[in-house]
Amino acid sequence: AGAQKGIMSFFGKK
Amino acid sequence: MFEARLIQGSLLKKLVDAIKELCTEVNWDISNSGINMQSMDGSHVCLVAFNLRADGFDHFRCDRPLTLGINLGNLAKILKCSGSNDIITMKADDNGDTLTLMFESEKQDRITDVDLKLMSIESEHLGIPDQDYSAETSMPSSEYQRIVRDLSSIGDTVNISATKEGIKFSAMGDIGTANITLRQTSSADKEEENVKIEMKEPVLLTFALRYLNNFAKATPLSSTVQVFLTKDLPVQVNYNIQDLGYVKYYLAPKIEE
Repeated sequence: AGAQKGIMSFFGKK
Repeated sequence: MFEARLIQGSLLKKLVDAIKELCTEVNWDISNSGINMQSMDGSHVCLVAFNLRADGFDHFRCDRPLTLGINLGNLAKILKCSGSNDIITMKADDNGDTLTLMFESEKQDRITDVDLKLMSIESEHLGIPDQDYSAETSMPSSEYQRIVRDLSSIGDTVNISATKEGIKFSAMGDIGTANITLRQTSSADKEEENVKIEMKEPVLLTFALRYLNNFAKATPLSSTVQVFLTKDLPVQVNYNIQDLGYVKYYLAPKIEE
């Protein structure tokens, strides 16, 4: 069902 | 110093219960505009954020910005000592290492005060880009809760697709498959009981049901939930807390390599 991505691949550190 | 009094103290209890399983140690950022938290879950797959506006409190004072490092499991234990109709007041000194919580019964004939030890927590703030959503759905929060719970008995992941037909949730597992389609409605007695779908473009995303189920712990905070789907980006699940603020959850999708 696909690989789970991490949230930081989408939202960068401020 | 920081001091905030919330007449509807049970909202604080519900909020902590809605996030404590995903995030254990978090920083609360206090300023004169209110209380904010942003935290990733332990596996860094989702992001949880809440905002409680200063004007949603009966009384709110914050002389200078503070960061309170809180173990949410311990705070939840303390909040269990409050009654469901209690007024809750939180207090912290500028350089203190405790958060004082005071629970007053409705008749103000019983007062409990507890000091919670604060901790120093390293945390990173993530920037959430403004997203142009492919589809936005508003539905009763009980409906969302039921969909993710029912599909969890079929499989571990769900495909969510928005098309002209509506929003379709599909799960596949060893025992079989299940599809739940929600169509837009306008006939409910109360506005918040309707399903509203605003679709800009068709979209299909895959998510782990375990997390979507965890988000449903916020159901007692709001009668409706908004689900925002964007192509190749995390889903956003929003619960607005009436007259006080919001809790938002973001979950990264599963993507075919």
